[in-house]
Amino acid sequence: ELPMAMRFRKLQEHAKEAVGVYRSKIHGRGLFCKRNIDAGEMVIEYAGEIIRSLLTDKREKYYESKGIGCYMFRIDDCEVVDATMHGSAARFINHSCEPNCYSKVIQVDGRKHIVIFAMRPIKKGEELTYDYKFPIEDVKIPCTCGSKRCRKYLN
Amino acid sequence: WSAFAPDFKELDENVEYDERESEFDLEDE
Amino acid sequence: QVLLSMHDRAPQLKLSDDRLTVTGEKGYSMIRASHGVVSGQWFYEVTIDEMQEPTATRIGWSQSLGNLQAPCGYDKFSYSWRSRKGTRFHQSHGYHYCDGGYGEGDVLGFFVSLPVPA
Repeated sequence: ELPMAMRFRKLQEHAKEAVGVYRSKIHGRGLFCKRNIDAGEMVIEYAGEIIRSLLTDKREKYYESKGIGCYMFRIDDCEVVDATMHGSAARFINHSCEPNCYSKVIQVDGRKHIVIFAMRPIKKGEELTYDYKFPIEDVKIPCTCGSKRCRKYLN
Repeated sequence: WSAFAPDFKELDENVEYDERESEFDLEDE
Repeated sequence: QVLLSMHDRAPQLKLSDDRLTVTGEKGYSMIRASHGVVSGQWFYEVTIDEMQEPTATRIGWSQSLGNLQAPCGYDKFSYSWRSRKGTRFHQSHGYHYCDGGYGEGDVLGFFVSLPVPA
C-alpha cells in the first residue's frame, strides 16, 4: 500500500532475504523463495548494466561467440538491462508457462527499473518463475517448465 | 551464486554502461 | 534558414535556443539539419566550441534513414570525419583520411557534390 518509490527503496534493502539462487529442475539454476511472499509483493529488481538498445545485437553476438548465455531485459524502445556479466540474482529467474511472477517497469527519481512482482502468494521453497514472452519464431526453443499448461516452446 | 559464473559481478542496483569512443566501430584505422 | 533540427535528432542531445549549437555527452548520437539536399554542390561549416579530452565528434553527411542513436558514419546512410586521428567513417569502418584530427577552436568545412538524379 506504500507508494511504488518507497516500496522500491525498501526492496533494495530486503530482496536478499526473500530470494536466493539454487539448483532448478526447469533449467540449471533458478531463483527461489526463502520466505513466504504475498501476492503483489515486490520481489527483486532485474538489475544489470543499462545499455542503449542499439548495442544489444553486438553484445548478443559477442556472448554467443564466447558460449555465454545472454541475459537481457528490455526497459523500453531506448534502453535494455544487460545482466549477463553484471547483474542481480534476478537474472536466474526461469521461464514458466504458468508463472508465479510478472515484471513491470517502474520509475523512481526519474530512472526506470525492471521489477519482478509476485502474481499470487508464493510459499517458501517455491521456484520463482516468469513468462518470458519470447517472440514467435520459426526455429523453436523447447520449454522445460513442466507445467500442466506448458506451451511446449519458449517461442 | 556469483562464484558459478567467472568474471560475473553481482550488482545491488543498475549501473549505467559507459560507452567507449569506439563502441560502434567494426573496424578502426 | 538552415538550422539544427529540433526533431530530427537524438532526444538526449542539448540544442541551443538559436538551434545553431548542439552539446552531447556520454555515448555518440546524431543530430541532422532542418533541411537536406538532393543534388548539386553544397557546403557547410562547423566550429568546435568545446571538446576536452577524451571526448570526440564525428561530423559529416547523412541521409534521413541514418540511425540517430549512433554516431554519424555508423551505417550505410551516413559518412563522417572523426576529431580523433582524423579518421573517416562509413558503415562503422574507419579509414585513414588525414594525419592528425581536429579539436577545440577549429573550424571544419564539409562539402558534398551530388549528381542530378536521372
